Formats: sequence, structure tokens, C-alpha cells
Amino acid sequence: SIKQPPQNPPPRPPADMRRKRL
Amino acid sequence: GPIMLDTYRVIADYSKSSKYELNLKAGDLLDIVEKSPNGWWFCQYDTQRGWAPASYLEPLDGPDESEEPEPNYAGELYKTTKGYTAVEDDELTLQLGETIEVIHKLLDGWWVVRKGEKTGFYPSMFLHSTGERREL
Repeated sequence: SIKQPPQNPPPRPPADMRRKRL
Repeated sequence: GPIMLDTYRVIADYSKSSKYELNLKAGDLLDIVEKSPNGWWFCQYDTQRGWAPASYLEPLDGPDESEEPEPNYAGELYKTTKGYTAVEDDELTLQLGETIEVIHKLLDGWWVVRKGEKTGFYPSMFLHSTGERREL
């Protein structure tokens, strides 16, 4: 059975990826 | 018949921060079992199974923009179910119970939201839809 997902927000994308999305 | 799972590539190393997550190494190929809208995806790697952050994965077959809904500039009303204090300067700080407008539901679990004049990212896991559309 699948466990519950973590209760904390996932990390933001790595910095270089974030720039690519803008 | 067999279930075909989407394969994604890890784009950067990631060390797990809780029990049921996976440690990731750039270049690893993961099969995705379940995509949760909160940005944690349940994955299979070799014989291991666990949660991985979608923000560290890219589809093997090119960008997955087709999966991502278009932005909705009119905004969809949501309420915060938990407060969050911005860490990055493109994030919003909100208290519990605030009503905001969701503009873009990104797959990595960080949604673009608007509160008055301010726009920024907020964790989707701390948002609950009010089921209303904003009147223009």
C-alpha cells in the first residue's frame, strides 16, 4: 500500500531550473 | 495487461528529509507510480519505492507542459489551510484561513497565487478550493 506523502512542502526546483521556467 | 509507468530523469541530487522519501542522484531514472498534486510523486527506483519531489524530475520524453494546466489569470478562489512564511523572494507569506486566487497550478506543487496586489508561489498542500470562481 502507498504511504501518505510527506507532510512538508516539497523543495522548490533547483535554482538553475527555476530560471529556465520563467 | 501491464501498467505502463512514466519514466522521469532526476535533474539534481536530493537528500531525503523524511522516512518514506527516496534519495536521488542526478541522472537516475525513476518510474512514477502516482503524481500527487502537492508536488510529491510516488516513485519506483530499482527495488525501492518512495516519494520524490516533482521539482527534481524531468520527463524522459521532453517537457511535460502538456500535463500542466494553462494559467488562469481570472483566478480560482482557495483558502489557506496552513500559514507559510516565504523563504525565497518569489514566494508569498500567508496566514491560516486567508482567501487567495490561484493563477497557475504547477506540477511541482508550488502554485502561483495572488493576494491583492501581490503574486507569488505558495505550497499547494496548504490550499483548499472554495469551489468558487472569482467574479470579474
